[in-house]
Amino acid sequence: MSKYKPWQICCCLCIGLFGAIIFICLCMLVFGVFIHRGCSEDTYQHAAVSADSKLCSDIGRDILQQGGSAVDGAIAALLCTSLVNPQSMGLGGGSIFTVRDKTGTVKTFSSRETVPQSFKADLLKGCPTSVIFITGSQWIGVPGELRGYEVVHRMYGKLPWARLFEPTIRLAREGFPMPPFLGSLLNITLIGNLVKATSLCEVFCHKNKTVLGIGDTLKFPKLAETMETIAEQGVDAFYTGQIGLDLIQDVKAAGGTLTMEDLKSFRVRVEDAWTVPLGDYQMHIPPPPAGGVMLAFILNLVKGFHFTPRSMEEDQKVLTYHCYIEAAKFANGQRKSVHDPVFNTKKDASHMVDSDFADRIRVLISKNRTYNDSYYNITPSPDRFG
Amino acid sequence: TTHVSVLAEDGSAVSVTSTINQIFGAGIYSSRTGIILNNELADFCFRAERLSAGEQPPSSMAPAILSSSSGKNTLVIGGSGGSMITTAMALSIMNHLWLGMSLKDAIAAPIVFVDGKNNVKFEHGFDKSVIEALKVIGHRVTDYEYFFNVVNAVAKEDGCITAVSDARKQGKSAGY
Repeated sequence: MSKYKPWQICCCLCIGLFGAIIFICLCMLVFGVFIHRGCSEDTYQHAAVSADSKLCSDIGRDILQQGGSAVDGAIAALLCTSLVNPQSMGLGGGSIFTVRDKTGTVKTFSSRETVPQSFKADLLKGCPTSVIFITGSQWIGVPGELRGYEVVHRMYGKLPWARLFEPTIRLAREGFPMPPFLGSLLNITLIGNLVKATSLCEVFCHKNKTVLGIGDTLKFPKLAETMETIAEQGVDAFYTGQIGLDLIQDVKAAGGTLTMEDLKSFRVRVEDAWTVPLGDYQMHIPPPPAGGVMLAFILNLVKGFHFTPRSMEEDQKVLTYHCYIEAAKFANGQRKSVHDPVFNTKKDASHMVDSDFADRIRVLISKNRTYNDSYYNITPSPDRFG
Repeated sequence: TTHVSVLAEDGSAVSVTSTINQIFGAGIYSSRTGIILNNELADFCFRAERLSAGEQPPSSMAPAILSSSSGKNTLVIGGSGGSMITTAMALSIMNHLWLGMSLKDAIAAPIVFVDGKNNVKFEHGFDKSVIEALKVIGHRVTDYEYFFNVVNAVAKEDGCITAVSDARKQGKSAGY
């Protein structure tokens, strides 16, 4: 050591000290990230999609990773779902979007179908009272699905419109293994018979008319063509163009009353979300005739019971569910308030999101008894199983 | 009906419910376009005395976004299953926000459904001792086998994102 000059020893000490400080900082940073994040392993750091199938959640996530907005991801996941769960949604239906932008502003976009200009006058006389399939062209409304995508993409989209269709068009053209959930549905006799007895058999049956099942490959060549045209030309190809004309022709052949005028005049309803305070949260829901007000009414009633995790313990659990069931019974009494405000001058449903109204109803709930139906002001009616 | 919940990196969120009612809607396939038509007008049944051109029928669909007052936490949630959407969503939100369940457990928990005639129906797996006690209180409990309720949600809490697709429809979420 005596052979080193003092300044050399000093430099070594400084470098050593500096290295030690860097090392400690790095450890704290790495360790700190984990402490800060504290995220369990089954969570994500940046973004996520929850759809009805892994295939479509993945397609939505991939769109996000390509720089797509939340709306881009949602549209791509929906287009995919129209192939993987075609029994649940598709371009012949309608949807409701609730969208929150980066600033926190929440808007809703309803493209649910509307009543066509011409419809069966005594249509409602044909409503079944038992739980069966309600099929037939007389029940077809004006499809709004694609107009809804167009409007939200125009407002919030980041990726090109055609990009959102690519993964689904590939699936539709190349085919993919029958999804297990759909395969199990088609295997149910009631549903298999429905498919065999209708034009659905063109897609979901083998050439010999037996219904497809698990292990078969599902293809939608015609839908792939339609989607490709819409991806390239936009939704006007559907609402004012050849695709619409073809659709109308098929609906007419099935006895339906839909016209090109119906398609041309379809408009998406763009409205501010209704906002309902729920403790530390603000819940944003679409306005009637959507069902958000029923949800808000039940939660407003339940909120006043101040449930906590202890409410699920043995001695509390029955009371907790009793109060919830009572709230649901009162909500049934409000069902008739949920209708299209544009066409019904009757009392609207805004009282259903009002905390004071919930407070007045909550005091009618007894902790140890229930009442007969008239107490809840219900109009008994069959349910929809969606 | 199907529901998709999305939460993007920039904090924007989408809750969207899309529907072909029942199973395959009107049961009509347009062979020229490949499109399956819905039976939306059936949603007016027992809910309206008459229809008007341009009118939308009442719906249980309720795609929702919940934002915490701090702005740090978000719950993007929605469901499918016709009249069961309301109770499936209400119970999932109640279980998660107030009863302390994880989002996954909150959605998986068996539901109770009060039908349009105020009969009380319990999903398979519901706590039998609770059902018996509720019968003693006087609730009209009836059996039912068609539970189509499904809830899909994404939550961001304390910087971590949880995404849950309902296992009832063999769903699976995705994220990064």
